[in-house]
Amino acid sequence: IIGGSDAPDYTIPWQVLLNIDGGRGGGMVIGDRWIMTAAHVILKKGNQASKEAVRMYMGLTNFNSLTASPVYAASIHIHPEYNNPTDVNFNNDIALIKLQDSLTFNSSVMPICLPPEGATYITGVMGLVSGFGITEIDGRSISTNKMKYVQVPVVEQETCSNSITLSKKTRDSVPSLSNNMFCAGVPEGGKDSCQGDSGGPYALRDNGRFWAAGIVSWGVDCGKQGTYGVYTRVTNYMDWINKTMQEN
Amino acid sequence: CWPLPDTGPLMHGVIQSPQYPQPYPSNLQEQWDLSVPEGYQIRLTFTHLDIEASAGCFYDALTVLYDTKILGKFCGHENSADGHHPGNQPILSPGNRLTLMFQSDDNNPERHQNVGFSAQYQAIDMDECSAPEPEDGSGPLCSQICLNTLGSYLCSCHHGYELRPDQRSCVLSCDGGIFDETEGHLFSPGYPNPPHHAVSCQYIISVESGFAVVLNFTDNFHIESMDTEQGPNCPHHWLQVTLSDREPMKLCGGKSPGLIHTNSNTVTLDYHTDNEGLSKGWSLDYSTYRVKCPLPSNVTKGKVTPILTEYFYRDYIYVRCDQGYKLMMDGQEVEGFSTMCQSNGQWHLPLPECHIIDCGEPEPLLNGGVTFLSGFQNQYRSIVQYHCNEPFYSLLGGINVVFTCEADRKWRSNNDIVVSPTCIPVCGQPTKLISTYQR
Repeated sequence: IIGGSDAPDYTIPWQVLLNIDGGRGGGMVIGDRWIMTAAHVILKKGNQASKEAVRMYMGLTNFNSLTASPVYAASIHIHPEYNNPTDVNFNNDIALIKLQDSLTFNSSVMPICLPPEGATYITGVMGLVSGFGITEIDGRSISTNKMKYVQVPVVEQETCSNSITLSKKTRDSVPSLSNNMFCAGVPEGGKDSCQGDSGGPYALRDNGRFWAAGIVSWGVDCGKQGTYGVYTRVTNYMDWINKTMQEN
Repeated sequence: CWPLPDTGPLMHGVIQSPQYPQPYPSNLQEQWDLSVPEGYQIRLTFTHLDIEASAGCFYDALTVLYDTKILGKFCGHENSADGHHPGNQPILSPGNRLTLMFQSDDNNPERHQNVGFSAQYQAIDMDECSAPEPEDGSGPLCSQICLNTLGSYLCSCHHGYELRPDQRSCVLSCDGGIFDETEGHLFSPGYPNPPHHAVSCQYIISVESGFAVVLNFTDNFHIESMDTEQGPNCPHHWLQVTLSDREPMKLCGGKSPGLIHTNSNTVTLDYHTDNEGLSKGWSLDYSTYRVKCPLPSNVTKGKVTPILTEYFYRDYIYVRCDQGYKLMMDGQEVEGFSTMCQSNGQWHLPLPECHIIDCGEPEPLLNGGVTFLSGFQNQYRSIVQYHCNEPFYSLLGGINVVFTCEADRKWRSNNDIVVSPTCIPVCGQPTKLISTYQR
């Protein structure tokens, strides 16, 4: 998380830390047996991590791998249309992990709501993105074991698209923005999600409830001026999410 | 010659002198042997008799005999001055035989114009019962009752006696009587007359177990007694009433015992008299009733049906518990209960108890719990309320879910739902919100 703050205890209880073969990712609790994350966290360049390799930690704001107890997966369900062998196509970047054991919720662990019926992404509305990914201190990228958060607004889809187009002129292999994605961030930079936050939640709040509007997916740099974080648009996947959970 | 078919004795017929109604020949000697079945007499009636008259019927005569006994010797005619005409009176034979002998002589044959006789005979039933007692000292034909029949007679006996094998004399008979009908009538031999001899009779009234006998002596009761200060004593004549498992009771005197409730299904009556004294005897009607069982006690929280003022042998009663209660017998629950009044006057099963039912522990609620609102130990009408572990869970579809233990032993909500509720996670509402005050 760039430009954010340490998350106080109990403030983002749906945050999940994924550790897959040493790599770090994020996820969010959406049910007592289900974690939602990004497909690319589990499936990297065509190789899917085994369910045994996926270790999940939750209820923590200060991660200590020596003391934390992982939760294990019973099954992994990657969106069937996710196809990103070369890291340039993050369309349908969504996955569900079913847990071996049911969770009991408390102040530390609580699910985030799925998008309510008719949920919309209104430009400028502030959302809360969180994770254990890298942060930046004095211009240097720093790994952190503390959960951080930052509030960034939903960005106009066209604004974001322009930003990405501009990036493509100076960089190679910049992924494309699809309607299954939306952007959040500030044009001046300084507030963003970053590596290690992938799969984590971007939450919007309606009527006092946080709902999972986006999944941290990708972006050009982190927190740079004129760039935004790109998130999987969860509302587009409600049918798949419900179907997957019901069938499993 | 050939034999005639055996048609048996004729019951009637006509006898006529030879050549009748022409004059009979002279020098005749003719005989007719009449017979009818045993038990009958022969009545002979002359329709005409015209035989040469002579003093003492010396020349021509018709002689009527029973064996060798001459019943009559006849001659002459109806208006003749001499001779012996039978007139219109019939002749009755003492037994079932009769012989007629007709004779004529040979005197004055040219003047002989008498036509002889014509007579009818018929069998007449003999009334053996009115016959005088034989003089041989063998006694009357029947010792007690004689009944005349056609051609014979029957002997019969008074009540309390039976005919001996000789079919004419009677013997006292009062034993061997087992009275197994539900009601009946008994009396002493010869009642209301005293028996001629000493009697020792036994009567057993034995009805089905479960019934009790009631004796109802008629007012005309007389058994010789000896009055003492302690009341009538029965030293020589008595009627002993014996009931099972009880001391025998001797009855005598001139006062009827009236009604006796024996409370027993078997009663033995022994009537004894000796040759001394005089007892006219006794008579009774007996009836029976089903034995009673005690009134069933009340069953707490239950009902006994049917409700009757009295319960008798073979009556059934049923016990049902009030709603919310179950039938218990010997610590075991039973589906239903009935008991029958037995022949010994006891119910065959003791009454059960009604215990309040319980619905068992309410189903536990995952991520929630159950709170007792009222009631005791999950018993009928206990009320529990389910709740979820707030604020992390909430009840699916309900604010407060109250379940009541119903009579079907299920916990049911007001909406008649049996299954326990579900706690669903509360999402997106952290217990602590991020708050920043810096601007």
